[in-house]
Amino acid sequence: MNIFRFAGDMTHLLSIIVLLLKINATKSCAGVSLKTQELYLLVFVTRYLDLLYSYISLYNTFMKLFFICSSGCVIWYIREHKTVSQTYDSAQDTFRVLFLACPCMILALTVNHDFTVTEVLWTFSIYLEAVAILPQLVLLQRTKNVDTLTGNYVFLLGGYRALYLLNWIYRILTEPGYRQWIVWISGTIQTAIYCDFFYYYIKSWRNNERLSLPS
Amino acid sequence: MVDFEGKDEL
Repeated sequence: MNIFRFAGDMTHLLSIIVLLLKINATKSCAGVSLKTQELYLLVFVTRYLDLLYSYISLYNTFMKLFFICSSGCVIWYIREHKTVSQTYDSAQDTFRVLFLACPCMILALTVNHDFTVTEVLWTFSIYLEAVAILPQLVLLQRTKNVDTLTGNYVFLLGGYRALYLLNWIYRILTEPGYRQWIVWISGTIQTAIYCDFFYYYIKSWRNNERLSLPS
Repeated sequence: MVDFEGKDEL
């Protein structure tokens, strides 16, 4: 494992910790998209089915379990927690997730490495992760003055993707025969989706202002 | 063991 991959994973881990911290400390999930969190849970569950039949390292196993459990925990907070659930604004979080999930499934059934259940679900998870942030970004755009922690959460999530791009470049240069086109193309699209957000996040940070996205 | 591509990443 190279430093970019490790830094990417740690940034991903940190983003979730920031999100859980925000929810737990403020007892509010204002500005957090339940739809995105549910999509992430679906991404993790369909991708990490290999927990049941293959083992790569203790590190991988731990991280996979953490991602599944933490997104489950965020969903639980938003849906079930007595105080937090009251702060969820479902009227704003209206993205139609089937418009994301269905095309991803059709694409996974069409473009994959192997037409088996686990491989198609794994490919589906790669495609779905690329677009799963969209409900969250749309919600942020509707929210005037995004709170700092929610902004940081999305920034860290985008940062993790950017570090994965560097990880792939490093692996291409150092590992002969290393290639994974489905992952590269989806990952590049995923990172590109954050560009606009990055621009406004860095601008507001430099001007010392609260983040607000233009509608 | 990694039996297909990309599966060692998260």
